[in-house]
Amino acid sequence: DEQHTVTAPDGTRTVFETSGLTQTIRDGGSGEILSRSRLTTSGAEPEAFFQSARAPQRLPRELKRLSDRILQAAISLFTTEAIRRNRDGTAIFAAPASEYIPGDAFNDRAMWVGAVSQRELDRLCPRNAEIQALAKSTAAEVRALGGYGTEQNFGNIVHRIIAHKIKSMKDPGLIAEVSYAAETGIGVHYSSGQSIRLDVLEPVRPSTVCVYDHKMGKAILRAVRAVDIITAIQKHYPGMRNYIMIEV
Amino acid sequence: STTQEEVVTADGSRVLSIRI
Repeated sequence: DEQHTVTAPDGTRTVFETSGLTQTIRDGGSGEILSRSRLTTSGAEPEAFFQSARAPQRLPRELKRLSDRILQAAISLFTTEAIRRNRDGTAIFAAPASEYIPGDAFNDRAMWVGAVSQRELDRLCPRNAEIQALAKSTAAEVRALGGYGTEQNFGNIVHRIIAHKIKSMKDPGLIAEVSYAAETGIGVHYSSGQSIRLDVLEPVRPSTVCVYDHKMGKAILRAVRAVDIITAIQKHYPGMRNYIMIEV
Repeated sequence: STTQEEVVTADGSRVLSIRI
């Protein structure tokens, strides 16, 4: 159905072919299949594919380099999918936890980049429409009141009011304005140094954590930043099946 | 129908997408 060729700045090409819920990742030069995964309700799962018995065995450091290359290409593709706002659907990047952590062992190459339908997102993060509506109405209120000064200040005020409204709900299903230490995922004082500051969290027990990041104007959530946020979330909520990052 | 689109990302990668 879809074929995406990612050409890295060094010229190496990685091809992502998606047919239904199955995604095959190939080397753009040799055509060799590097990975094949299927998107399931448990995330990306590896699928078997034919490998030549005569193919040379790769050394661990070659595997690591290949893994890094595939991950970088996947993040580039994810960024592209995420900024295509005219499409019906939400960009999704699924990979095992180890893929996110630089320098960690390369074990299972299950990885999937693509779009999920709004229906699927509603199933996984049931409060997403509510959060979007809250952000939209709050931004409109602040805009109508005026007197906020710079656009930066406008953004800060909108953030604070959204957080205040969510905290006022006293709903354990939504958490606003928390900070987790980047290295350990331990909760720290909001906005303290070296911590990952989170706008809104929706823990959907037992298996999913949805993270909402509010962006104003032309600001975008960069893929590298998304990976940092999800890494901290994984440490704070270990053992979940889905960690979903949503830009509002 | 087939659509083709090329995007350059912030990190300098190019993504060529073909959809059938």
